[in-house]
Amino acid sequence: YSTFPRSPKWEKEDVTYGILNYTPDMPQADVEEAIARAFQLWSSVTPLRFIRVYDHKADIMISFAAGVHGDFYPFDGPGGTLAHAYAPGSQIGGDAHFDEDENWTKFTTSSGYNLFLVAAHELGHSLGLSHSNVFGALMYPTYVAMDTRDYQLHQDDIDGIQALYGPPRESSAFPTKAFPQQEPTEMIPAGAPTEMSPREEPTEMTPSKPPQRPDDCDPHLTFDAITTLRGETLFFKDSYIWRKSPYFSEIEHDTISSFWPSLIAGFDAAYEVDNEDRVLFFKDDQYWAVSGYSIESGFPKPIQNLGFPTKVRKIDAAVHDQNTKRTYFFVGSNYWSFNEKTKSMERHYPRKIAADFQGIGYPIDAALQKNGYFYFFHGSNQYEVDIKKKKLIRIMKSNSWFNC
Amino acid sequence: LPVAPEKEKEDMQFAKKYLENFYDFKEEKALFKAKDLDKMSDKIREMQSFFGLEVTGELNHQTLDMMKQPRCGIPDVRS
Repeated sequence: YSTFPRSPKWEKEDVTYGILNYTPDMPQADVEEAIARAFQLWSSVTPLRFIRVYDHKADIMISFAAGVHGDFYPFDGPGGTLAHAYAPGSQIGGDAHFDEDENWTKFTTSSGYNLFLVAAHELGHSLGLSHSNVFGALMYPTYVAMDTRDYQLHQDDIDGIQALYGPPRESSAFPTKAFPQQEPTEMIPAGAPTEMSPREEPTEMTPSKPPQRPDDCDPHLTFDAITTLRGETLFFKDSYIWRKSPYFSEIEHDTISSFWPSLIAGFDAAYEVDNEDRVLFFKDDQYWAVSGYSIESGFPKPIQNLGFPTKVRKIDAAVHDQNTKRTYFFVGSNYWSFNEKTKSMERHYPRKIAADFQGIGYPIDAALQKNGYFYFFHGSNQYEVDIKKKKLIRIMKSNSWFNC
Repeated sequence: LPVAPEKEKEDMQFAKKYLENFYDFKEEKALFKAKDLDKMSDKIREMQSFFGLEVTGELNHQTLDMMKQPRCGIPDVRS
């Protein structure tokens, strides 16, 4: 790896970014997602946090432009130079420019350039890294098409950025060590006796890592929350998302921070009000609203705003009924009904779950509304209930949606 | 296959621009063309070394191929 002359870097941990304009090649939400994911790569291995702002004074301004575009480095039409970015500093310092004459794509295709991949590279410059001559490193100068769904930084990139900013705060005193990208990582709790496998290099202590994502078909798999989102179904557990889409058959694996870097992992509940294109996420006594894919400003807000009594400190699950425009909130053995039209909790609640939803186990971990049925998840069991009749139809495994 | 003279000239021009952009090559109006070519050959060697190509100082096929890869606009080396 290499840095710019005199190794300029941001002298703070909270760095702001703004998106000045968008490419017509991709839906705006996909551009935002690609950029957020690119930032998340770097925040996951440094103490840095990236906060999106909506005015023109962000540290790192991201824009799309073709040919001459106001700095001394005009772009050159399709191919050739794809993008460039400036070393940390005031004014244009840190900014990243993308050549609008390229075809920008969300996924790696043969006919376009993966915006996430190029953005991640340019943000490396925005943070102070220059080019690396290690093939396979993100900071290698030429574009190398690859599948980016489980993309991880190369060790050379991690060494470079940690030489400027150090390791992430939560980790141990030792720099993060990334195993070669193809090999699975072994989860060793910090301080536990370690057995050295031939693949490991001797370290005094292996940093603890977030729990590894359980297998799709783990019979004991349970969920924190489940919601629909623009036709897809998202299953949450700790920091992980299982994403089931009508557009492709296999389950996609993501992390919450790859979608919403500023949201914390481990939701309690989530539901979508589809006619408002809005999803609400709940954690402890707070909730967030996401419009489309973007977090609404002004959140989190206390759940009491929705009409819960103060003694309710968290909710277990939530599900929205598209037909009646009611949302049901489940807490322990009780449930509330919230009128989304009047935005108010209905009278004569809470009621007993056992009274109206007979046969289902509680507390409820997560709830989903799909195809005219409610699905209530309790541990590794899932209860399919006819919404109109509130009648239990059948009991399935919680991960029955994963084609096991 | 032998390269047509126009193509060769075009490639040379492309290489010169690439080295100016990314390897700090400055074409000086040297009195002697040979001196200019020497400097360029040095820069080609630098670029070949950076990308792990065989270091020959010559604008061979592999080197030109690498120059034509889509890439980032930031220079690889700087004075």
